[in-house]
Amino acid sequence: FSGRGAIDQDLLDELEEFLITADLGIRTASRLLEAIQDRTKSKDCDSPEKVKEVIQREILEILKAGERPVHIDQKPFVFMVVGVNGVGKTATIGKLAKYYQNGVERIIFAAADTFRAAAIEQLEIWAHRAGAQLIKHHRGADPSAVAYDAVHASRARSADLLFIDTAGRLHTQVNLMEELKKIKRIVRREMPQAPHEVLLVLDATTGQNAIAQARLFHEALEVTGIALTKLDGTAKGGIIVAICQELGIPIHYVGVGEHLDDLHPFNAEQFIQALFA
Amino acid sequence: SLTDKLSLVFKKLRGHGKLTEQNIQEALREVRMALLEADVHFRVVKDFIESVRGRAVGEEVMASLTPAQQVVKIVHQELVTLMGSENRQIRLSGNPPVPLMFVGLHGCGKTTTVAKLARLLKGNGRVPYMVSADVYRPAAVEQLHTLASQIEVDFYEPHQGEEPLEICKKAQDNAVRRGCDTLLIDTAGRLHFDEILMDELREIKRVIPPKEILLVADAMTGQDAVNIAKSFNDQLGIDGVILTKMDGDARGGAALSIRAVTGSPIKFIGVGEKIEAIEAFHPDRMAARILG
Ligand SMILES: Nc1nc2c(ncn2[C@@H]2O[C@H](COP(=O)(O)OP(=O)(O)OP(=O)(O)O)[C@@H](O)[C@H]2O)c(=O)[nH]1
Ligand SMILES: Nc1nc2c(ncn2[C@@H]2O[C@H](COP(=O)(O)OP(=O)(O)OP(=O)(O)O)[C@@H](O)[C@H]2O)c(=O)[nH]1
Ligand SMILES: [Mg+2]
Ligand SMILES: [Mg+2]
Repeated sequence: FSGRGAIDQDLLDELEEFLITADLGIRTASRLLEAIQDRTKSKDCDSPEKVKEVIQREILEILKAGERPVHIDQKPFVFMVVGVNGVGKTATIGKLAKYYQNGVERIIFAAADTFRAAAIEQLEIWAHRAGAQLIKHHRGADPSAVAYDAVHASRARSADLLFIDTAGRLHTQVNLMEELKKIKRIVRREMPQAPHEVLLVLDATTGQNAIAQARLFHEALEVTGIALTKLDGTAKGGIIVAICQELGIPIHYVGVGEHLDDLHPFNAEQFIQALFA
Repeated sequence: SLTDKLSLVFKKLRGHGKLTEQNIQEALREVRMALLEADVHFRVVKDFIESVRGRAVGEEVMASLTPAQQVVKIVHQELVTLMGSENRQIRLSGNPPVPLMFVGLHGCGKTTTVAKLARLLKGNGRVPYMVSADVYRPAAVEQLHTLASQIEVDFYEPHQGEEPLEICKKAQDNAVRRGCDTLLIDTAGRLHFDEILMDELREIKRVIPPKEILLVADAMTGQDAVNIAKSFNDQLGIDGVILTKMDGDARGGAALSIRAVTGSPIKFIGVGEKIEAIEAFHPDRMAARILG
């Protein structure tokens, strides 16, 4: 049955191309193809569909471990939203407020991006859309001071949820990563256990650099979850497979558009379906 | 580094005497891996490796005392040739105000880049006029206006309910009236397959028309760079590319992918959030960065 050997290699090449173009990265792709080698050699794995199923199951196992829901079990429950420039932090906060609006009476946004042009105005519009209150200072203010005020306001006003928006920054900017650590320290000092969720926002169109982003933000802040945005594009977001496997950070949400409703909790099966679509 | 990895490959091969084509295969596998890790698109890598294979199995490597360095040198040269171009300036000839339109995906840095270029042009003695045709993103217009005020460049104040095409036409009229010689059009982030939004850009292209359409792309973009670039180029025609966030540590393989599928030159790179943070694109530096 020697003809089968040649078919296998073509299929493996095809799978490799598929995985790499989905941004899983050559190392993760190679690991996956190796991991399924034994399983695909068995005689009941005799078609491309069967091989595809095997690899889907392998990826599912990795991503399932990353599917851990957020338990809103504190009041106020504090989210600190971080990530590199332009990934969708501010929009994601607006969407999260909408997502959690049921049974919630008061949501507060903290405009701790005091650097970028019109960052505060942008968050203000999202707050209005989502029915949230806004704590802001002037542009150029100390972001930790905004966070401090927001924590105290959340307590004083019995807010259910507090979302702290931060300025985009590259994980390689050491002083800006220190700024984030300081914001987290101040929040924790003023409210034990807060921020309860340190949410790292990643853009699905990002390539292998996402792993470095996740690693460095995690080292600095202990990221508790990831929001993967812009999955409504043609990018597949395969970078989360390596992130799940290597860093063990859960994926909590996916962003699929620019409107208030365009946020879903991460579901591994759905993600894999879309990946292989 | 790639040179180290290749040195290892050739070290264990050299023990067997003269180098063979099979040996070079292994070296090219390392090169392929480096390019894929740098986010160059799978197919672009395939084509590129094929294009360097001829030189890689030639005398310059086979007869070399340092074959690892030779292979890297060849790959580097081929990358520079691929990404190099003479027309890396933005064309500013024609009746003033010369319109430049900036397009790209969400969050790639268009608005910031428009302001950076306006400042550069002003520094070169030109009189720019800025306009935001983004009616979707919250506070998009405020963002552009804040930046424009910062660099003391004139900008268009849109009226309530004005559509993007209308905004561009009125901005153009205003720029003429004020004697400005360059019109910089910031557009909303959009998906390349969003028919309605791409139509909007086609209309602006038809009516204005821009002297240059510049694709703004994020240096950390992965395999999707090929889809984005091809789609924008097929639907609009891209005259040049600006690669942003090059101050990060993304290898930037998207640069090669975009160049390969559009043939358009990368004209500038964004190297920071500050308004001064824009530089000319250097293909040799980009090649070294991609190879890691
Ligand atoms: N298509 C799509 N666009 C999105 C999504 N999430 C955010 N965006 C868009 O991405 C762009 C950037 O979003 P922002 O919320 O400003 O991103 P940010 O991370 O806060 O940016 P900085 O604060 O400048 O670092 C905007 O145009 C958003 O509308 C998404 O899931 N899908
Ligand atoms: N570090 C760094 N940040 C940049 C660079 N260019 C832009 N940014 C940042 O990237 C984020 C997004 O920039 P914008 O100019 O709002 O991007 P945009 O493409 O106009 O976004 P949309 O209009 O929502 O599509 C902002 O935080 C900018 O400060 C750059 O070269 N380096
Ligand atoms: Mg923001
Ligand atoms: Mg913009």
